[in-house]
Amino acid sequence: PLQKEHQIQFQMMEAAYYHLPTPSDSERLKSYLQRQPVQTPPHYPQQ
Amino acid sequence: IEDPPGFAERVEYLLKDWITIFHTPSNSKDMIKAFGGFVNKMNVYGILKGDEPLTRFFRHATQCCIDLTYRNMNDPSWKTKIFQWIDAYVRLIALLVKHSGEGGSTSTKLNLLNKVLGIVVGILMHDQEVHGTAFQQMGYHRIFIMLFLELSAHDPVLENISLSVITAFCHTYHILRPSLAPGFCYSWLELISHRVFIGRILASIPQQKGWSMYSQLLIHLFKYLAPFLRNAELAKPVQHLYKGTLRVLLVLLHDFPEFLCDYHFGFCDVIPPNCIQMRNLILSAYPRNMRLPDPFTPNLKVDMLTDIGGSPRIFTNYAAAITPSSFKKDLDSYLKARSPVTFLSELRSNLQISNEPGSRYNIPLMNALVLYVGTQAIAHIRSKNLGPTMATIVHSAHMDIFQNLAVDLDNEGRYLFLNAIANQLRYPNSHTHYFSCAILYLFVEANSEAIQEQITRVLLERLIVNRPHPWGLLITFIELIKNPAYKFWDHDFVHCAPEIEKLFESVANSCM
Amino acid sequence: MVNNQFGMVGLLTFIRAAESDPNLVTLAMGQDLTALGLNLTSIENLYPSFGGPFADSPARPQDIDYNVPPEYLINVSIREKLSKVTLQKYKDDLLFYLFYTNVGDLMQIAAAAELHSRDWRYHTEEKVWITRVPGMTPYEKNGTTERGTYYYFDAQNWRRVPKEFQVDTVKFDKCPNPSAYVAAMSGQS
Repeated sequence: PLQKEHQIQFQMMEAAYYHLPTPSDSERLKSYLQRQPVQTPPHYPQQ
Repeated sequence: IEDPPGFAERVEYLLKDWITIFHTPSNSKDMIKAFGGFVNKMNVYGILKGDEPLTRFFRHATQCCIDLTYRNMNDPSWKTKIFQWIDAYVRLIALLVKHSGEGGSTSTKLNLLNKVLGIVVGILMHDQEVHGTAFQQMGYHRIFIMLFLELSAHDPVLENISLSVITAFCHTYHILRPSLAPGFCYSWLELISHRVFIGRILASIPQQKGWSMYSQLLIHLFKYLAPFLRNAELAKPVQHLYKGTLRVLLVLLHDFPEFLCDYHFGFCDVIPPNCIQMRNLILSAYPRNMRLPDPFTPNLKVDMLTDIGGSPRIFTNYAAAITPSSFKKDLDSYLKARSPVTFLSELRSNLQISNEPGSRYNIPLMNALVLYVGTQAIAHIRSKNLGPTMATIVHSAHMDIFQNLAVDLDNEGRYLFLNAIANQLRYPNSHTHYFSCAILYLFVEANSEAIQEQITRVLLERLIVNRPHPWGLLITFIELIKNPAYKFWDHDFVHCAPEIEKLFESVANSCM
Repeated sequence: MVNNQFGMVGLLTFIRAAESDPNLVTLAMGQDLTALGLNLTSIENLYPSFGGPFADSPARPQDIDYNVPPEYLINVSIREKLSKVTLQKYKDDLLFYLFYTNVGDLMQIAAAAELHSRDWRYHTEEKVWITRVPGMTPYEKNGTTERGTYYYFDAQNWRRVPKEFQVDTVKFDKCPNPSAYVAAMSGQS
C-alpha cells in the first residue's frame, strides 16, 4: 500500500495527467514574417 | 515588506510595454536597440535602483504571466497568446542576464539568473500549495524551457557561462524534483529530457562535467516512480510517466551508453527490483568502442576476451554507502584476516531493517556490500597476478561472505542479494567476469535447492522480459544451462510448469 | 520449492497473471521498446531530434531550431539590394515549396504563376495541383469535364503521384498575375 505522502503525490500527478504538456509547449513559436504581404486567393493555403 | 504603492501597476505597465515592443516586427530586426530603450524606461521607473525593486519586478512579472495562464487555460487558441506573452518576458530576462554586469564578469549575470529561477520556483511551489490538484504546469514549463533555449543560443557571451547556466537549471530542477512538485512531474520530465538540454549537459559541456548532475536528476525520477512501480498494475498516470522515462533511457542508451555505464550502480539502487526491463535497459549499456562477442557463440572463451579484464568506471561512492562505520570496520577486518568470525553470523542483522515482508532489507546497503566485497575480491585475485575464474574466486574471505549470505538469508533477503550480484552482469569487464563466476559457484556449491532455484529465478526473470538483455546475463545463463557440471536440467524447479520448461528450452535452443 | 514470491512459483504466477491481464505486462514482461517511436537502429544520435518523452515520433525538421549561419540571415539593411528571384530557373519541387511556405506573400502568387506556365493547374476546390501525364493516352472529354490519369502533387509526402481523375476544368484556377496583386496592395496602402 502507498504511504500517505505517496498518495498525495499520486493525486497531484493524476491531476497533472489530465492536462499534459504537449511537445509544442517546448518549441519556439514560429513567427512568420511575410516579405511582401498580399491578399492571396482564399483557395490558396492560408497557413 | 509590502510593495511601494502602485508598484504592481507599474510592473504590469512595463511588462505590457515590453511585450508590445517585442512583438513589433520592425523591432525584431534590431532587438538590442529596442531593449536598450526599454532598460532606460525600467531605470526611470526605479526598477534597476537595486536588488530589492528588481526582485519585486520579477516576482510581479512572473505572477502576471502565471495569472494570465490560469485565466485563459481552457481556450486552446489562447495558448499561442499566452506563449507570445511569456516568450517576450523570457526574452527580457535573457537580455538582462546577458547584458548585466561588465562584459567579462559573469557573476552578475549568474546571480541574476539564479535570482529569477529562484523566484519562479518560489511562485510555482506556492501555487502548487494554493491550487492543489488544480495546479497548472504550463506557464512554468514555458518559462523554464524558453529561458533555457534563450540562454543556450550560439553566442560568445552565453558560451562563456554555459556550464554555470546548466548548473543553475540543474539546481532548479533538483529543487523542483517530482517528489516535491508532483503536479509538475510531466513538465519536469519534458524539461530534463529536452533535446537541447540533453545535448548541452551530456554532449557540449566539456569533460562530461554535466554527467553527475544529470545522473542526480534521473535518480530523483526513479525515486519518485519507485513506490508507484512496486505494484504490478500501473495506474494510467504512472504508466505515462514510466513510458516517458523508458523513451529517455532509450535515447541515453543509444547516444550516451557510457553515461549509463558509469552511473548504473546509483540507478539500480533506486529502481525497484520488479522493474526488470528498465533495469535491463540500463545494464545493457556498453562503451561504443567495444564490440560484444555473440553470447551464443559455441565454446565462447569469456576469460580470453580482450576487454574482460577491464575495470569498469563506477561514479558512485558505494564504499561510503556501507554503514555504520563499525560494520565497515568489521567488514574490512574480516576481508583482511577472516576475523572476527562472528562477523558472518551478524551479517544478516546488519542488513535487515524491518520485519515488514517486502521491505525487510536495506537494499542500497546490500548492493554496496556485494559490489564492495566483489571489487575487493578482484583486487585480491589480481594481487596474485591472476584473473577471476571458478578456481581463483573460491576459498577466500570474500566468498565466505557471499556463501554465508546465500545460506543465512531468508527468501526475500537472498533474492535481493542475488539481484545485487546480477546487477553486475553487464558488458565484458572484470566485474561481470567475477560476479558471473560467483553466482555460478554459489549455484554449484549450494547446500539447498532453494538457493539454486532462486539463482535461476533471478536470472530467468531478467531474460523473459522484452529486450534489451545485458551481455553478462546471457553468457552466465547460457553457461548454467549448457555446462553439465551444474546439472541444471536435473532440478525439479526446471520442470515445475510447461511455460517454465518451454522458456528454458527456447533459451537452450538459441544456444545450440 | 520456494513457496513465496521470491522463487520460481512466484515468477510463474506473475507470468500467468500477465497472460490474462495485459495491464500487468508493463513491468512483468516489459514492452517492445522498438515501438516507442524511436529509431533505435539509427546511425545518427537520437537526441538532436528527440520529440520528448511523451512524443510518439521524432521532432520534425520544422519543429527544430537549427542554428543557421549568420550569412543565411537577411539583414534588414540589405534586403532590398538582393537580386530578384528568377523562378524560371527552379525545379517544380522548389516552386511547390515556395507556394506552400510563403502563405499570404507575393511569392506564393509568383510560384503559382510559374507552375501554371508549366502546365500545372491548381484545383480550387480540391486545393491540389495536378498536371497531365506527358504522352498519356488522350483524355476523355465531355464538355468541361475531363477524365484520365494525371499527376497530383502530394504536399504531405512531398511527391508527385499518378492518379485517375475526373475533373471539371472550370474549377481550375486561372493563371495568377503577380503584378496585379502588387498594384492592388499598393492601391490599398
